[in-house]
Amino acid sequence: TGTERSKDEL
Amino acid sequence: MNIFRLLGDLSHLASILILLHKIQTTRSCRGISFKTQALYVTVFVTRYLDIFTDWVSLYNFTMKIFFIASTCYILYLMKMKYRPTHDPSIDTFRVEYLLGPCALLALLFHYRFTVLEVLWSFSIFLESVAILPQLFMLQRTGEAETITTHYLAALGAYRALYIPNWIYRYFTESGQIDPIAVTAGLVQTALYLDFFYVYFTKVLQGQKFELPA
Repeated sequence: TGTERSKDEL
Repeated sequence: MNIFRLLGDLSHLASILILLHKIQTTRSCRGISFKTQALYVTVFVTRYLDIFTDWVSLYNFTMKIFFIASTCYILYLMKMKYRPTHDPSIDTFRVEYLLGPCALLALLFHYRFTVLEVLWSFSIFLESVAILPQLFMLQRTGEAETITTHYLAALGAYRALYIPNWIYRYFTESGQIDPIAVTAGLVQTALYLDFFYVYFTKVLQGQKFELPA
């Protein structure tokens, strides 16, 4: 579990 | 990649193609907010700076380049080629009211305090409100060409589809969540609700898009 940005999203 | 993500991205792609088609076939950018398009260029350029630092996939890279290039091309069409068809006097939303607060929010909320990450955060916040000059213009004129409403519907669908994508990812990627993107995404989708209501009750029933006086 965690919070981070999803680098694959546009 | 899941089905919601893919359909969302394709819908985003479609929205830009619809907009280009509208401008080219009617040889006019009437009804399109230059300010919204300029905000989208800002969004894409500040968000996709990571093409120089992170390689995700060919799909990811190609889409990023396409979004930057196509939106810049739309600005060119509006400012140069079809300039006489663009009426700045109805495109009057004050974008500084969007840029300022988004910059502030990005300084307050980000995942790491680096130039790239703060700009990414800024782009997420700015994207959530970038459609406002366009919706404001629509509200002012009270009507829109059908093709313009298809453009807006595809753009709204893209955002709406990202929501089930996040829910799906939350359950399949062991509770992974991106609170900045999710919050901004929910706000952005909410901004389309009024538009969607008129789109579904009028345009899809074959009527013209007209707002009640």
